[in-house]
Amino acid sequence: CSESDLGPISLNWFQELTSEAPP
Amino acid sequence: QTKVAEHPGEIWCDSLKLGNLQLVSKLKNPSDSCSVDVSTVWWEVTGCKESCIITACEFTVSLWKSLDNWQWRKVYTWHFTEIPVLQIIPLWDACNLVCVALGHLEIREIRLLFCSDDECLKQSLVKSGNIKAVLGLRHKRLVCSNGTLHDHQVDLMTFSGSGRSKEKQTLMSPEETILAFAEVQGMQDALLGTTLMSNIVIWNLKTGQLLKKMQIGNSYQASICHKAYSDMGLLFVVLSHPHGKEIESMGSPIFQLIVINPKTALSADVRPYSLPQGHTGRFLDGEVKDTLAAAVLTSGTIAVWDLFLGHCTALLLPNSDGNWSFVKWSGTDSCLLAGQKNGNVFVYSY
Repeated sequence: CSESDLGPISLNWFQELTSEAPP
Repeated sequence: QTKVAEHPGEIWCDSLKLGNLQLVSKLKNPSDSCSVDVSTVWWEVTGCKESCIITACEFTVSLWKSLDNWQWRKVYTWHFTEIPVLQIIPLWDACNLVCVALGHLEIREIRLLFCSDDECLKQSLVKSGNIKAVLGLRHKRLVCSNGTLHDHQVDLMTFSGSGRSKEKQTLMSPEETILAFAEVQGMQDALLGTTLMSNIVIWNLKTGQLLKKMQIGNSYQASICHKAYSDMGLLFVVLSHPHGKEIESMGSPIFQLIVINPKTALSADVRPYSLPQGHTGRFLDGEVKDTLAAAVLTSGTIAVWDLFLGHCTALLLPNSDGNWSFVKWSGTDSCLLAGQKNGNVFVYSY
């Protein structure tokens, strides 16, 4: 699969999801 | 070309000999009751911390110390009277502490086993109720989910060194039944779970936040997650499908590797791990450690896959004593612990 199959990839996904998720 | 080893436990290895199982020792549990599980645990025996084998029968859990030449001596046995033992829950880097799950078909209790300063065997109740999934984590932690849909709860417990006290933290519930938890290699504060409704959920263990709930499709219904790896912004997850339908001609994959982009919740299949031609069976029990996956199949055979190579590297056929019923990787070295209901546990180096 390529990046286009999975959408844009972020190396900092864990930090980004933590800041976006409800506390 | 296939290589077939002598009894006990015929071993099949592929012609490339990329993986090999060699019998190094055998433990015989003389208990009359049925054996249910095996694992390894760090334990201080006679002042020395060492890797020990721990075995579980229906109403006893025994700790075995290694002697010279791969021989083992039973040093402690904890006894249970009312509810039978279902599984051992190792706390991977803990010393002198191990948990066990007790119940009939479902887990009703989780107990912590330890020794007091005067070497008396102790056990304490950690959790009781309708427990759906449990996993021992590093740093003396244990995560479990319990309750039904409306009172569903996910608890993270941290034990003190001696096991006498524990701290409890609640993780945000995905509000559906969790089937299994898995640690994420390469992301130590992340915890992953699979749910009855084919979702993969991710928590932040430090904050207790539920970070993402991702649908992985109907073909993955009631999947069990075994291990996850975080790499280059993607999550690679090893699943099994205990309720998967077997396709007669090719069999269903025993394990499946999928890739998920946690940012977009989009996923794709990477690789199925199937049995070699001529072998059939469905997943009964299994464990993934680093890049090795082992499973006991409904046929009574144990199969081993190298997740990088992508194919089955060893098969351990039932021996004259009967079928295999549980399998674990040792915590410290590449040894496979294979058990039968009659109390036999065989140690194979891989």
